[in-house]
Amino acid sequence: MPEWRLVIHGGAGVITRDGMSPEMEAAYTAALETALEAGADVLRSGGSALDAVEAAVIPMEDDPLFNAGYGAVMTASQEHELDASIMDGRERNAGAVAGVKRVRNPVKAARAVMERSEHVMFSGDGADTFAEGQGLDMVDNSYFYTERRQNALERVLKNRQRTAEDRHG
Amino acid sequence: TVGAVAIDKDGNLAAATTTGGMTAKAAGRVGDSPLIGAATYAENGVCAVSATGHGEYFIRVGVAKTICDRVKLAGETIEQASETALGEVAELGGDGGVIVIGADGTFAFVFNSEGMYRGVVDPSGARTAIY
Repeated sequence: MPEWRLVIHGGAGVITRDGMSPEMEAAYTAALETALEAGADVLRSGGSALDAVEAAVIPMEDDPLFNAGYGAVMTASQEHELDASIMDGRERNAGAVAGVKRVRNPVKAARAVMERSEHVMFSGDGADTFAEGQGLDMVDNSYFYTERRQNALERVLKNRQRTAEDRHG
Repeated sequence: TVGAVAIDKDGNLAAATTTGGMTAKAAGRVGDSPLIGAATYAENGVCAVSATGHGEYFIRVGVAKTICDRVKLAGETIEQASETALGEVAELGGDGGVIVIGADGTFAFVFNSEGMYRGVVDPSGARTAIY
């Protein structure tokens, strides 16, 4: 049994070698390594699994390569609606947010729900308001925008058909 | 979608998942949300799970809780439990993947899509993979 361990994912779907340049593959690998190191740093110094998973998710939320936080996909109404959840195995305590539009790091909002409310899940404006009240970093919805996701939205709306990549959450 | 599962030096487990959902999803739709039990779950002594994929299928199957319950109640390995749960997702028409850590620190990447961005780190070092 290892002293500690962290495992991450950055999404799944139709990911083929044909569709990815060496530069893009290198960028994804570097981003994954950054997330791993953020979580490992917590565990290496004796921190909790809970702190580690949050620490690992944050850099992926901040990286436009991934569909979470900055760089997330767009809704049909050309906005970004983000969802996050977190669970602590010690007491099976859990927190989640759905449809937030202004909290920069949704995983922090989920953890705030778990630790600073009597509840498990907030959604929509109420979730954003709760996060703001907890002092979390708030941003305009346009913060999450990237041209790549705008192009994906326009393609889906034009063709009225999603690719497998578009369908993945 | 992104996610992480971990076990710390005290044997505690945790899981977290964040997503932007599906491109062009209807405003207000929460079908891709990583609901507790569907895409995120952690129970000390059992396992921790984070999932990615066709969210509404994962909700219908209750993937993360199903995996932990099969480990807890049926004595399956985390790989066996994950393959069974993802098999149910596939039967319904969905695909995706999970990352899992067991109470003994073993881990699994299980996915029925063509690829999943993934990585693992422990005191022996870090490894990443895509395909």
